[in-house]
Amino acid sequence: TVGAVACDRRSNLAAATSTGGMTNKMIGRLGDSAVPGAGNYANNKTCAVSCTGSGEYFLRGVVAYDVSCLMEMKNMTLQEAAEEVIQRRILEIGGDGGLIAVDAEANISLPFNTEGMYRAFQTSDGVAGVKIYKD
Amino acid sequence: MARFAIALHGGAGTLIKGNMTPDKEKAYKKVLSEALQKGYTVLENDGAAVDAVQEAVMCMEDSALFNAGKGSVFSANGTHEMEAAIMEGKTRKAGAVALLTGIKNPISVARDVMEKSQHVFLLGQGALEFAKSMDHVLQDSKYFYDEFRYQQWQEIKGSSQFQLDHSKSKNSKFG
Repeated sequence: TVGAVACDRRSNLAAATSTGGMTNKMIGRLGDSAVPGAGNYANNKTCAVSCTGSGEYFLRGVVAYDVSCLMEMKNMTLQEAAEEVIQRRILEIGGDGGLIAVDAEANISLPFNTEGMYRAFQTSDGVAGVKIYKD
Repeated sequence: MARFAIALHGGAGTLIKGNMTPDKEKAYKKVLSEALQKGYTVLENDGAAVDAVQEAVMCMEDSALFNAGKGSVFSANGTHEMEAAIMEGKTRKAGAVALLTGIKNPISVARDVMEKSQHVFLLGQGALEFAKSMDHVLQDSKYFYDEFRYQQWQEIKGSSQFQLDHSKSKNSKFG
């Protein structure tokens, strides 16, 4: 699975997610992270999110939307909401994976609960990185 | 002008360090850097976030290293069924496709579903027909063939097991 989230100069957010599914998956199985709400979501009031991992768990957890809800309803920061979902909520139902997220102030968060996640980021402040494992 | 930023991922899982050679790591990071640069350049030139994320994802879809587009894994019958979704935060418009085969860049089809159809989600044959009507680039099965992906499939072909792109097999039942 691959994905990208961005915040542009007008503070507009967007998320994109694309996947080839799972090796040997049953034909007709829909349910990787490229499902609106579950693994892909964007709302200028809160954040843009793209997920990766065991898709069925992301469907059950409505993960991408959940990050947005935690920010909107519980006033969590992007980092707090993303960590809550990936390090607690998705683990509680047995899911594994990670997400990338950005808010309208161009803050980014890239939590994952697996050994690694291929990831890269760059902000207009000059913060940038390309990483695979937990550093 | 406000700050801007982009982030991207190429999948998560059990990335056994012993299986990651320096050359492989370099190759993965090269594509990630290229995708990042493409997306960031859009933002730097005052482009829209939705264009930036599409550019970045298309770059990764064109690489055999990641499980999307060209690098899609084999499903149970040896085909490649792809899924893609895109969403804009300002309008909360969304577009998605699933069970899509033979399309070079599924994310661009999802973008067209969002902008040029009255629907959000198109599946299978309907998604393929829509993609064709929008003149999206088609590719035959040779384009999607990758020896490493094929061998991954051979290991569990015929079983009820399936495997996340960067993980060991998972047998647990889903609710």
